Amino acid sequence: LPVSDNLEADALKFLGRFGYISSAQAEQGAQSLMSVDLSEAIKKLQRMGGITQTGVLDIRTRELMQKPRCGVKDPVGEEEGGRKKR
Amino acid sequence: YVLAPSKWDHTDLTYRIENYTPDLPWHEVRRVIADAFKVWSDVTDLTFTEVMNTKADIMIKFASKYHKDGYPFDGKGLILAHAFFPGKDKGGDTHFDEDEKWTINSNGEGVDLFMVAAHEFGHALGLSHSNEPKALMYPWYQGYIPDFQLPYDDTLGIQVIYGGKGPYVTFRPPARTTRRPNTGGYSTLAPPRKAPIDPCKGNFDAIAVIRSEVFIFIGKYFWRSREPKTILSSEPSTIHDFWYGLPDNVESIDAAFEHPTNRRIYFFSGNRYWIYDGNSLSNGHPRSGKPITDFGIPQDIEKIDAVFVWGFNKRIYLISNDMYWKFKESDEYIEPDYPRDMSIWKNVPIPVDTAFKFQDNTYFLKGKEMYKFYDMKMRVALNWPKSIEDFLGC
Repeated sequence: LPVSDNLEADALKFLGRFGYISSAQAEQGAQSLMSVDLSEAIKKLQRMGGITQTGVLDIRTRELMQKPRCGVKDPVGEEEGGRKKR
Repeated sequence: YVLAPSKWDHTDLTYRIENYTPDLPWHEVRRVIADAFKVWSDVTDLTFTEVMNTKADIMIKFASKYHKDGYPFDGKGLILAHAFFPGKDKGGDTHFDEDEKWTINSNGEGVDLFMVAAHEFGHALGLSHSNEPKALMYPWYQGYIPDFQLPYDDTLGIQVIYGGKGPYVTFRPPARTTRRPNTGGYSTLAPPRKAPIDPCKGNFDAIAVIRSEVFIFIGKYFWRSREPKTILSSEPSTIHDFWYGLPDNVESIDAAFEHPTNRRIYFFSGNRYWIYDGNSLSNGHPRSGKPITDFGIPQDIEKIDAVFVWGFNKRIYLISNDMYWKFKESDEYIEPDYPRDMSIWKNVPIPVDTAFKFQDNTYFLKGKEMYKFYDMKMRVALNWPKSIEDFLGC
């Protein structure tokens, strides 16, 4: 299913900026993103942030996206390659 | 902890502070930066030496918004700083957002420079973000921590890379090497070209598909044909003979494209551009051209390497060295959040000579090599690059 129109553009921008959706999706725009991809991306963000993994843009997730942070992408995408988690 | 894809191949690292924030006395900034490096040298054999006038492994600066890399800052809040993983050129470089209020030992107000610097230097040494909230490499700012000690997670991470010393030594240092990274200057410009006139040797200034014909620009010459394999069967024309009104001091075209909706033809040379209707200058467009800053391109950009319409989304992209911009959908001004780093276009070499769309595919060219782009996978297609000789029927 395509992403519904009411998703906040800021959330997509955040997910793209910090590596939770692929460079391709970030460059191609919201129309390329499936809702299942988005839910998984939000879960990864929630996992990294240490909050409950609901897969939706709940209040805690929105707060997390407002908090000051480092600009380096988080190691969640496969595209970076070569990263090892221990 | 999570390891980055790269590490330094020597342990005697140098750093240079290129500028200072007005928020703090400069000697305090120097002390805090040294203390932040000490966090990492205390648990490894790494050493950090400040240099003043030469290129260093880790170049440090305070910058605001666009600052000549592909990652513009966003004003006060959210992104505080960033750093590049170890490597050549920008590798290791660390940038702090000048729009933040930088403080020392701050409780509540402002951003503590030491905490952020220690985190960023973790990236500069080869650590990625950790999802352990107590770790220094956790991506979200945790505020000032009095008597900070490097957490266990980060200590293990850095010792996996460089070996260790101190209370948590778990890993032996890797074999040392004396080879240093290439610390040569970082240039935003391709090397100057001597006007080659044999297209089979590559080194194109620009290639564009205009009115369904392929145009190849080298120096003051261009070739054109509907079928690239026959393009060299005719003699080249000169740009000034065909594109009326192009100033004599324009000796070559850096980039060209046909606008997908208004069908006008855009030429870029140096930091200026010209718009043509057919082969005449568009009504009202000055013969001297207009500055590319009109599009929102920063002033320090001296030339555009390539402009192309990406078939995937029909949007217009501009490339200069290792950065690219996208035009807004409905006008000819760049979108916010750009430039972005060219690494998104995976395996495309930088700086590219030119890029163009041909038969719904996007191609990037550098030298004699032609790279077909696989849009869906956002990388160069398998079995590419190929020699330009195939494309031109040399």
